[in-house]
Order: sequence, then structure tokens, then C-alpha cells
Amino acid sequence: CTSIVAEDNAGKLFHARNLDFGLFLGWDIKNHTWEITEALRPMILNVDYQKGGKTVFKAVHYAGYIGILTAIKPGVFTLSMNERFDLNGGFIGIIEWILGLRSGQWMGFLTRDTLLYSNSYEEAKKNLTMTQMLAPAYFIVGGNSTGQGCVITRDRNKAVDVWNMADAGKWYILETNYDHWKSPLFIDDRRTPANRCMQNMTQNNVGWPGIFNVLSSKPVLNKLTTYTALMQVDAGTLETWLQYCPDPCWPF
Amino acid sequence: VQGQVPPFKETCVTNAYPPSEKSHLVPTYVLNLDLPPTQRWQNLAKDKGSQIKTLLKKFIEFAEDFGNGTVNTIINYLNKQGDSMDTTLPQPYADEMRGIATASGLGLGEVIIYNLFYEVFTV
Repeated sequence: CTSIVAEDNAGKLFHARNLDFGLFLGWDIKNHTWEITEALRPMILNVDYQKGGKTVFKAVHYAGYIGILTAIKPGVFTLSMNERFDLNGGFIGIIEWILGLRSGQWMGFLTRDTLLYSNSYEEAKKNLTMTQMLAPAYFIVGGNSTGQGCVITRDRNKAVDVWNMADAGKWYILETNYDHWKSPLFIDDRRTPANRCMQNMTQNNVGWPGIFNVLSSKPVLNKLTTYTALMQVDAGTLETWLQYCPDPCWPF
Repeated sequence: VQGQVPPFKETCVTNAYPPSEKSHLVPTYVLNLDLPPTQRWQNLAKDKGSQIKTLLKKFIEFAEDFGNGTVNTIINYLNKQGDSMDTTLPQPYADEMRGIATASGLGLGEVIIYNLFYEVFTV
């Protein structure tokens, strides 16, 4: 996955992400595709959560999966979640949950609760930082005011790190699937290419077209990419495009 | 397929948006939070039930092939105990999953496994 929160020259915030899923799950030698990734694409839909006929928040879902991986609370904040691999991963959390130790929350339910109950960027950030979970994760949160963007690196108990856009010293913050203070695995470095494309784009071109271009650039776009979602918090808009990576394209 | 070996030289595209294939724009489904949780996903689960079933079957096959004995034990446990698991889950999610199971014809245990895919694959 690759998530980006970026701010244009006027202080308007945009949040976009590629959702990559299906690594090692059945490589189709003939078609050069991952079996699960292909099966997931037709399941993607935007869901408009409404109460009293009014939108509370909008999210991108795989049909049947009720947790949230990408969402916008119009005018308030945006959220995406990138997978964080860890030996002390969700596996242990599931076993604990089965054994009756249920203090940790399922990742997808924590994000949904956050969307429903948090009414500010800071509140969402606090909730995603402090709540105990079954599995580690990266939460990328964007707000509605200048400078509001962060990456929360989570282990199961708490945040290991909160990296703010201001700390990054840039007009954007970008996360793939590695701790930002460590180098990514060299065979899976989408971070460096994505940063280069962002720098090429420049802050003058921040907006849906510019960021979509970055997320459509190989290897940021790869054979695991199922969709690109684009969110603009002040307008409350969410647009999701199915993504395909024609050959030649790196498998992950 | 690979085109190049790492480290990659990125190709920053400049004209990808909007994609010319309008069919790649995903549809929107309205979920009414005023409905009882068991009914919220009903229509969607009916429409997509067979696809969810196929996907879940693949998930389980790959998890079993790729994982170790513990993965299989967890999946078997959830499959067998599924119908009684909703008492251990927070609301409204327990009822939402039960609603999806009823509308799609899947077992509750299967819907729970499907909804745990993130946690399973973080290893």
C-alpha cells in the first residue's frame, strides 16, 4: 500500500492511497496476476454511511468486509490504513481473542468507531494512537487545517511513533509498509519512487490529478494494487478507481 | 513481467487522471445506520454472496497452504464455533456479520474469518 496526505499552496488537504493486497496468494503464471488481487477488484465499492438521510462518513470497502481501510469524514478528517508486518502480528492477537483475552480491538472496527465517534482530527489521532488492537498497523490521518497530516505507527498495544507532516518538513507525508525511520526492503521500495514523483510533481500541482499520477507510477502501482482512492476533506469527496498494472510491471 | 530488477527507476506518469475507462470508477452503496445492524448489509450481501464465498474459499486455501498448523487450527476453530462467536464480538459488528451471513448463505464463522483477513495476514 501507499498512502499520501498532501497540502496545496492554499493549505487545502488531499489524501490518497493505493490499496495493494494479495502478496504470495496465487501467482497466475499465464496472466501475470495475483489470484486474490484479481478476485478482490470486483468486490470494491464506496459506501456512504448515512444517518437520518445525511452522510456521516464515506468509506471504500471490499464487499462483505465491514471494517474500514480507507475513509473520509467530510469536513473533519480522512483516514487510511496500511498493513504493518510483524512477528508479533495479528495472529497472536487472534489467539488471545479466542482464548478470551478481548482487550484488543479488531483493526477494522477501531477505524469504523473512529469515523463514527471522533469529531476532530486530534480526537481521531488520539483514538488511533491509544486503543489496544489485535494487530499492528500504520494509520495515516489527514485533517482539515494546514499542517494536519500524520502517520501513526502502531504495535498491538500502543503507538510506537507518531510522525507529523511538520516533523517531516514537507508539504506532504507518505507511508508505504515500512517504519518511516527505517529503510524499506530493497526489493519492495515503493517509498523512494513515490517521493521522487511527489518532488517532481511539486506543491503547485497538488490535487487529484497530480496525486493520482504519482500513485499510477510504477512501481508505486504494481500487480498487487487493487484500487486508488482520492479524498478531499473540505469538499467531502471520495473517488475510487480500480487499478490494473499492465506488463512490464513488478509483482509487488 | 518484472521489467527491471530492484532498485527501481520510477517512471512518473503525468496524464493518468482521469482514467479513460469509466468502468474503473467504483460504484457507491448507501448504508443506512438507522436500520438494525442485521439489515444494513442485506442487499449487498445478497448481490455479492457468491463472490464472497469464492473469495473466502481462496483465502482459506492460501492461508492453509502458506501458513503453519496454527493457521489451520484457528480457521477450523472459527469455522466450527462460528455460530456461537457473535457473543464475543462488539456490537453492532456482531449483528452486522450475522446479517451478512444470513443474506449471503455463508456461515457466521466464515464471515468472521473473512473479516479477520487483515489480522491473519500481518505475519
